[in-house]
This record gives sequence, C-alpha cells and structure tokens, in this order.
Amino acid sequence: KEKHKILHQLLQNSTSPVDL
Amino acid sequence: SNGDLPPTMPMAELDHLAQIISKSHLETCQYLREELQQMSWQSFLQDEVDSYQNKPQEVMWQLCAVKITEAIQYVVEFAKRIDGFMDLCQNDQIVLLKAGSLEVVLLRMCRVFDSQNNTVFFDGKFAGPEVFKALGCDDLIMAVFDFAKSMCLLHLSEDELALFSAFILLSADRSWLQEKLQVEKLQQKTQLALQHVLQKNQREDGVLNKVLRVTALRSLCSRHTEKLCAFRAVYPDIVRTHFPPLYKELFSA
Repeated sequence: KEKHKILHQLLQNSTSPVDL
Repeated sequence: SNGDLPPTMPMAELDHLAQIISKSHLETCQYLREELQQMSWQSFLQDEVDSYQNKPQEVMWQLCAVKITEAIQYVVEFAKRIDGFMDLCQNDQIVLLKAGSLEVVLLRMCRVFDSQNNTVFFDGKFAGPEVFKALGCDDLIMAVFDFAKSMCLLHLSEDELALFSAFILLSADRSWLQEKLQVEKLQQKTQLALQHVLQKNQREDGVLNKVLRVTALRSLCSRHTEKLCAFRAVYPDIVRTHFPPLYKELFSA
C-alpha cells in the first residue's frame, strides 16, 4: 500500500481534478 | 475471439453501459473539443520552440512528467466512474491503472492532435515534434506522433473513444491481477458495448483495426519506461526530488 500511496489516495478521494 | 463472450446482453443494457462510459469520458477528458478548436490556431512561435529546445534535458523531462501526470489524474477519475471498476479489489484497481493509464493518455491524445500541422496541444499551445528535442528521445516522440496521427485517421466519435479507452483500461491480461475473472467480465461487457456502438454508427469494419492498435500502445508504453530508466540512470536525484510522486509510483517503482 505504501508503494502506491498517491494512487490509493486518488482512488479514495471524492474530489478530483474534474471537480476542482 | 468472440467465443468467450456472453452470448447476449440486452440491447438496453448495452446502451446504458455505453452512455455511462461516454458520460464518464466527457466529464474527465481534460479539454472539451470546442475549447481545443478555439485554440487550434495557437502554435508555438520559432523563439518559443527554440526556448524549449534549449532547455536542459532534465528540465524538459520534468515538464513532460508533470504534463503526463496531470493527464493521468483525469484518467484515474475516468476509471473510478466506469461501472464496476470500484467494485474490483484495490490490488486490481492499482494494477489496471499502473498498466493502462498511460495507454489511455496516448489514446486520448488524438483529441488534442492536429493532423494537418502534425502538432499536439502541450503547455498551452500546439507543439510539433521538434519542441520535444531536448528530451533526447526523438524516436519515441516520432512514434507517439505517428500513433496519434493513425488514431486521428480513424475519426473516432467521443462515445467510441470512451468505450475503447475503457476496454484498454479493463485489459484482463495484465500481470498480477488477483481477480482476473471479474476484470474479464467487465472487459467483455465493455467490448460488447463498443461493438454495439460501432454497429449503430455503421462502423463495424473498423473494430479489428482498433484492437490491433493494442500492440502499438503497449510498445509505446514500454519504450517510455525504457527511456525513463535510461534517464534515471543519469539523473537519479532529479527523478527522486523533482518528478511528481504519482509519476514515480506509476513508472519508476
């Protein structure tokens, strides 16, 4: 999980570049 | 082969799936076609091209890594909105994105590519291959431009591109998948929806061509990884300290 921290975060996040 | 596909899927379900994926694609495509058309006359001037060409290799690499990472964030969002993707186990979500996100960025490139001028939208304007000279990867850049040009020749509609992108992202033959069967089912459904849309658009003869492009996509992505490895061997600190964390997670691990 540590190895793909950012990907995990992006997958969990409800906000996205689309909403920003 | 279509031998393994489920025999039928109700037409309404295919339409529904196509609509959802098409909507997800449009919501996450980074640039609308209308926006791009308005900017299509904005090519880089010669002194701007010179300025890109005179950048140190590592600065240009960093700039491109940032741009690729931005595009990939939109692809991650696209994946999240594909029906069934978030129901896959987290390992498989990561495996599919690690293997497929750059492939989708390359597919999407045909939307931001001007075939007539052989330019691509990059850093605010349309850039020819010469803009990327400082990267020291002329062969890869040429191959990427050729791929974009060949994709443009297919004149895919947004819904066709959306379904093809989802089909690529849901490739069930990626290494390290834990629930391969589930991915396979999703990919098969997407393939059926793609065939359905192509038939509706009276373009069924193009399916084979598009599927053949999978090989070209994979080869471009592995060439990108090779170039990154070579670059990192010379500039390990630049990659470690200046490249976007997401880019490193995807390509440098």
